[in-house]
Amino acid sequence: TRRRFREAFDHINAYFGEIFQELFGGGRGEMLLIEPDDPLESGIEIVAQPPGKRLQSVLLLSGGEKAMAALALILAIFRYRPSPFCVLDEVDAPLDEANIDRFTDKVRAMSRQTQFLIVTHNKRTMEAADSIYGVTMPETGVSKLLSVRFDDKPSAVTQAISSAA
Amino acid sequence: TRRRFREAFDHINAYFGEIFQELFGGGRGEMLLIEPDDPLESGIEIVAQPPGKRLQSVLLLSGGEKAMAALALILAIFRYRPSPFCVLDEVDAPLDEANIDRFTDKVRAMSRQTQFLIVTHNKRTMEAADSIYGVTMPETGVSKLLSVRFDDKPSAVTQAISSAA
Amino acid sequence: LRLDKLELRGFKSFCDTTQVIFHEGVTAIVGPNGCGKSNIVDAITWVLGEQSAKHLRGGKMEDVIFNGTRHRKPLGMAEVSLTLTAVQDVPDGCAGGALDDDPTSALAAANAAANPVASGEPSSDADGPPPRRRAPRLPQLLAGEKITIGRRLYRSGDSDYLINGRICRLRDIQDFFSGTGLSRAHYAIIEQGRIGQILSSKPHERRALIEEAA
Amino acid sequence: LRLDKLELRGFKSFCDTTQVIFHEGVTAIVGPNGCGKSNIVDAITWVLGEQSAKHLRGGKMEDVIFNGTRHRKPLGMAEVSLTLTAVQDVPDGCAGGALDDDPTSALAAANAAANPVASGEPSSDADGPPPRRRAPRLPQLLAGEKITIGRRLYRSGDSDYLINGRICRLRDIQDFFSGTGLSRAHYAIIEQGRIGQILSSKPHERRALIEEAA
Ligand SMILES: Nc1ncnc2c1ncn2[C@@H]1O[C@H](COP(=O)(O)OP(=O)(O)OP(=O)(O)O)[C@@H](O)[C@H]1O
Ligand SMILES: Nc1ncnc2c1ncn2[C@@H]1O[C@H](COP(=O)(O)OP(=O)(O)OP(=O)(O)O)[C@@H](O)[C@H]1O
Ligand SMILES: [Mg+2]
Ligand SMILES: [Mg+2]
Repeated sequence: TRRRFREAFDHINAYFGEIFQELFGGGRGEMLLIEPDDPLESGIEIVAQPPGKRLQSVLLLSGGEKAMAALALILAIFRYRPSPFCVLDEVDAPLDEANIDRFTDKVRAMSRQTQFLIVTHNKRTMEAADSIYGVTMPETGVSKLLSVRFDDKPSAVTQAISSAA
Repeated sequence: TRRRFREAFDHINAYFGEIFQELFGGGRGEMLLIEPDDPLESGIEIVAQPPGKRLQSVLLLSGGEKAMAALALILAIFRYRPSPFCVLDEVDAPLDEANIDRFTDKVRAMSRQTQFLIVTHNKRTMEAADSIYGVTMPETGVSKLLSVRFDDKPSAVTQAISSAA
Repeated sequence: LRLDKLELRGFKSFCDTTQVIFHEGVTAIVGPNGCGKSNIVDAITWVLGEQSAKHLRGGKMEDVIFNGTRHRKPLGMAEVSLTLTAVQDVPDGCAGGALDDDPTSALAAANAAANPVASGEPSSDADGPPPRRRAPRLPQLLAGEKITIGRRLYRSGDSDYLINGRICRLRDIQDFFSGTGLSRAHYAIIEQGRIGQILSSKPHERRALIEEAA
Repeated sequence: LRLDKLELRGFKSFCDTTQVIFHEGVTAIVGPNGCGKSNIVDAITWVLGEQSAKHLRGGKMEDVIFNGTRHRKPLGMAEVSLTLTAVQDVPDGCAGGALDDDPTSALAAANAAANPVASGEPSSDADGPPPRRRAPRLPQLLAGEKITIGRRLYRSGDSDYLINGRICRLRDIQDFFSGTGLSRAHYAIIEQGRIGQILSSKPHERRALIEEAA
């Protein structure tokens, strides 16, 4: 399992660097083993440097920068070991519009192999979806699913959902 | 200080109940002393019951419900002991449009006595503000403040900010 | 594997039986605060074997059973099932692809799948050296075949795990999904609020994400 | 009190001197991810006396000093100042209103304010019983007068606190703002991500919020 971990780590690290650059439009993302001589036990440090900025601890990154760097890492693991489906619950909440567009572009590109379920309140993310489900509570405390036609433009859908709520 | 704490606790609790009902349009919000006979040391438990739902632990509330209940508590403390100003950094991120409207209505009502600084990415919240400051980085890594005329409608302002970024 | 359908009954705020049919590509789940969107995500992590009530935002596991409203009584059971279709053959009952190329493991898997665990039998994990590769007792799937996993919890605390309607062990479900990011550290499911914490989590928690994929 | 102006120099990403003029009512602060919005919030909690580098998202306090970019060198000092105007008289140098109605405390405050601490003088807190009420050494303000509080940090680790341009102790700033929700547990400043944690925080952490207002 030492060999397997090392192989996974190296591949995921390469993908992390690539996807980080795609999501940030440059910069550098990398994972480091804190104790390189003991790969089976070592913790993992993350280096994230947005384009043009000095290298600093990941803790100094902004809320949106942290979310984008974490998404790059998750999608890198995905690329190494795809999963039948992926569920993301309001990961776009801290993002500005430009980052939402980069995030949804990346997800759409990966959605050919993997199904994505994305919980969101953001109209831009809704517009990037292939289909939309609305959840409402016509009777307080009891959830119901609204079946939605897929050819509707999201604005018509969200209209239907808020009026049903 | 025992008397003072008790007095503060009781007043804040009454306000919490009131503001909770205003923000949720009903329901019940209340603070409880875990050890009522030892008010100087006791921890505080929070009861939050959205309208029409059964009483359950606050941990089962949704992300948006938790944020609204916490805002009701903060604003209740405020009403008891006003502060010269209040700073809220992206507290609207988990909220849906209906809750953003209730939140901004409440803040506008309280802004007669207190100045509010609200960091946000949400257009609805921007529209509820009296004035808007934009922060940009014309030179990567160096923040600049954009002085903004107050009579501009927020959409014109956000336009100016994204194009300056 | 492709995700076909999720069915919930008595799970959190989904009191009545609810079916979510999944399509290809990207599906958005939308709705007002508190309406039940994250409860759907919880249903998925639960049926895949989640053991921590805290990760499901509850205090005890019974908190997932519908607790009643002003007009409805609490229910006595929660049940969730998830149906997937194999897009290519899944030879040794492990959706994540053979973890180990050793030919004997594929053979062991085939044998085990042929005689699923009788629920009374003591688990073989307890005695003797761990088998070279855990022998998944799972059905092998040919492209196009479906598999349904299920989980039930009664107020009494009893719970069942199911594969294609037959009772199985939690381990069987975890084995089936191991290496796909859906079991244990599940890197493929990001709960609400978790995205901001991944970078500030401890170095060993990040390691668990990579190990799951290794 | 009313908030007039915040001035930052060399604080986090605000390398050049930047002034934020505040107006009545609600002010929105907007801009792309990573542009410096939360750094403004950090500047306000810092000048009010924040002692934990972790609450300012750093490892050590020097992390608040501008650290340079590709084209700019790191700076040697960070400085923030905050100017407020008194809307009504602040008789005993405590913006939160007299904590205690004892007439002698108001007198003690007046005496203390008349002769501010010489920066070499050992702080009286260290010796003798704590005064019935801590004697704020703060200027009393009449309605319409301004007060400016300041804080500086050098890379060497030296730091200064200032009131109206004169060096003072951290305690003086905390005393001045005690009971207003701006010092210690600061219920009036909610950092990014904190709103979701208030309800799930420990019972004693919630207590600190109420105590600050008591
Ligand atoms: N066992 C249960 N029985 C009944 N209702 C429950 C149960 N567990 C949770 N709930 C209810 O489910 C609601 C929360 O749902 P959920 O977290 O899915 O909302 P959400 O749609 O994600 O909202 P948000 O947009 O705010 O995140 C709560 O109001 C809670 O009371
Ligand atoms: N000492 C420092 N010197 C220079 N830059 C710094 C320093 N400390 C933090 N920064 C930079 O400030 C940026 C973060 O700014 P901030 O957190 O204010 O962003 P924000 O506008 O709140 O963004 P978001 O909308 O994502 O929350 C980071 O990119 C970080 O590199
Ligand atoms: Mg949710
Ligand atoms: Mg921020």
